[in-house]
Order: sequence, then structure tokens, then C-alpha cells
Amino acid sequence: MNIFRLFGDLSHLAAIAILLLKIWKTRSCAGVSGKTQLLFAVCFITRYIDLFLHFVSLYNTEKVMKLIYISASVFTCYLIFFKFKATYDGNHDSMRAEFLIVPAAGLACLINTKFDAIEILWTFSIYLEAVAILPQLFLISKTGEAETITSHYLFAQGSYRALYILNWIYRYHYESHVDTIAIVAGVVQTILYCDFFYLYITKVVKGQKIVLPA
Amino acid sequence: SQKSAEHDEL
Repeated sequence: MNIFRLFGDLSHLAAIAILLLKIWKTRSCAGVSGKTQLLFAVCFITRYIDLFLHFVSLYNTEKVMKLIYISASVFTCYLIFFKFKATYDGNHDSMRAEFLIVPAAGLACLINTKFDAIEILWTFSIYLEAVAILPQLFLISKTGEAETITSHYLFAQGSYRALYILNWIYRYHYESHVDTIAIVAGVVQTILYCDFFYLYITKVVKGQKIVLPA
Repeated sequence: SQKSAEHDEL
């Protein structure tokens, strides 16, 4: 474990917590893409499937973190699609998730480390995570604005994988550890946030709201 | 050794 991965995971936890708080406190999921949250839930379940296959005692933080990620993302989907369904902006959350899931699944079968079920599920989860934020970014571009709290959520969510890139550089240099698939997908994922990062740093930090077109 | 397919990151 290094400082970059630690802060990456903390940033990821913060993102999940910020979104849950926003929906719970405002009792509304306006401005939140339910599809992105569904895709994240799929990512966690397919990536941590080993938790279900051979359940081991919660003997380390990693198992606890995996369970937190899975339960928090499923609970977020429950809030969006059931509890606060009336506030779900389905009209603007219109990006076709199939256009993300199918290519990720196909690519996972073509480019993977080992052609076995668990490894392909892991690879699918990595590819899907890279593009899972697109419906959320698409929704913001359609509504033309993002609530400040949603911007903070996106900043934390984007920072998590950006910090992981620093972690991979660190691990390459000090542990000569390389996980090419995760690195390439992580770089693509972070690049998708660049436009948002620019808007966040030039606007939200100064107390302005993000309004598109910028 | 066979690169363990174990991915040790979240």
C-alpha cells in the first residue's frame, strides 16, 4: 500500500459518501445519472465476485472495503430507482448503457490476462469502470448544469483513478509491478474527466456553479 | 513464476 493508493481509495469512499449524503439529505436524485450508478454497481459485483464464491471471514480491510463498495453502490441504486424514483431525471439520463456494456464485455473476451471466467469478469469490470461515468457526464451536458454537491462527487470520483495512476507509477518504479490492462483503462477513465476537472477548478473552487456550455 | 492473475488492488 502506498500513499497514492491510500488517498485514491479514500477519495473513492468520499465520492460514494458524498453522493449518498446528497440523495439522502435532499431526498432527491435530481442531476444524478442512475445508469452510471448501475454501471458502478455492476463493476463492483463483477470485480469482487470472489467475495461471493468463497466467502472468507472479514479478516482484512480489503474485504471490508469491497463489501462497503458493493453495498453502498447497490443502496445508491435502490435510492435512485425505488425510494426517490419520483425525482429521477430519466428523460435526461438517456445515454444507452448497452453501448458501454457490450463493447466492454466484448473487449474483455478479446484482451485479457487469462481466458478464465473470473479473470474475464475482472477485465470486464475494469473496462466498464473506465466508461461508466459517461452517462453522468452526458446527463450534465443535457441539463446544462451540475449542482455543486454533484460536482464535488464527480471531482472525488475522478480523483480516485487519477491517484491510482500515480500509484501505478510508484509501483512500477519501486515494485516493478505492472498491470497493463488496469493502467490503460485507468488512463482512459481519467482523461474522460479532464473537461470536468477544468470546469471544476476554474469555477466550483471559486464558488461558482458549473453551467454548460461553459 | 507464472504471473499470478491475482489483482491486489480494489
